[in-house]
Amino acid sequence: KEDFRGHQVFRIVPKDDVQLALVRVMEDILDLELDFWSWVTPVDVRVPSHSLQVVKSYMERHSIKYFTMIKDLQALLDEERRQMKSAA
Amino acid sequence: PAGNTDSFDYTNYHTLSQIYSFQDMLVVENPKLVSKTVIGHSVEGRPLNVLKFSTGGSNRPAIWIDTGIHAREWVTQASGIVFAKKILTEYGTDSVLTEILNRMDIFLEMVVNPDGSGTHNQRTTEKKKNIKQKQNEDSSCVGVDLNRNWNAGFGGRGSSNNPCTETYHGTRAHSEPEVKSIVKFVRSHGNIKAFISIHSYSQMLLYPYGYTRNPAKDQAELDQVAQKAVTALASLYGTNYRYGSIIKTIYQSSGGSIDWTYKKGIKYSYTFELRDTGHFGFILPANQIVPTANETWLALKVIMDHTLKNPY
Repeated sequence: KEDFRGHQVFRIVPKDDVQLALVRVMEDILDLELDFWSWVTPVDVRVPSHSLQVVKSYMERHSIKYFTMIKDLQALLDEERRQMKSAA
Repeated sequence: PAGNTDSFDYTNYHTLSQIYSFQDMLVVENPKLVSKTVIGHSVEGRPLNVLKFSTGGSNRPAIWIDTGIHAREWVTQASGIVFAKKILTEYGTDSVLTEILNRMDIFLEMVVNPDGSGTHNQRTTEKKKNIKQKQNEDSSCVGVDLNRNWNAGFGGRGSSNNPCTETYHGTRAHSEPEVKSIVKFVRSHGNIKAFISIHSYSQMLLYPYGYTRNPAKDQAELDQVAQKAVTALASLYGTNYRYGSIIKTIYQSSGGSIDWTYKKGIKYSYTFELRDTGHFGFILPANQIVPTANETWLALKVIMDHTLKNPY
């Protein structure tokens, strides 16, 4: 099974088309392994733990506003699984 | 495993095999109302099952509903399961649904993208695209976004020709068996009057077009029905939905299913984006499945009722 420990989901709020284009650039950088959940502004993206620092630096450098929607994806999945098991 | 559809756990997410078993149980329990057709097979050979709800007649005007075209949008498939059960429990008890089913058929494809659901069977968040084993040229990436593969502005803005992106449209329109099977079905049926494709998340009800800024000919009516539908949806728990054309409400997106169906003459073509608006996103907690499905069902009934009462 895949492990999403440390993966976070960011909500990015580009203020204009220029910033949106800058966000799109990140999609083409395959090494980052970004997983865009939603391209409807604001933009939601899952960021693997190894890419967190790079993505944060990139957005801060370009003054793109963002916040953390999900702090630890694996923790959320584990909690979800636990709740489903107890409900069943 | 549940022994019947009454003991089935609607408040949890299920694996692909559990969903298939549910479908079979539904047919066994209600042979006069439900039948199952396999309209094709996925890239990895999984059956593409469609449930037909019918009280008889021959080639009646019909409504199409699909869920799970994007495998990671779990709540849609889970809602599809609830819808199936609701059709059967409400037939004979709910006047709106009863009238609809007395004169129209309902087709429900719960899992349009079984490879994305089944391959990893661990409900990863990554599974949006189908699984195309054949590697794309000059790329090790696999998979096509099944909602960019339709022949409506295919290849245009709002889809990608890069196989490694989430919105890769594939090599040509209808190249994917999951899409082609629905296209063939709709063409051969010839009497589908409403086509509703369900996604998550964002809480929206959308109508054509996504690939062009030209307004749909029936935009005024589609907008009116959408407003009524989201009002009905909100009546249950106060869940707010935006509504409008795809291109104006979200962004340009080419090669989408309801653009194709609308161009084919299916006037009442709609896409839902279910809960939520970004707190959990795709990882919507299971305890929200039934509330989401119940509120969406109210909106679906508005669309279906309007379709029934406005034949064309």
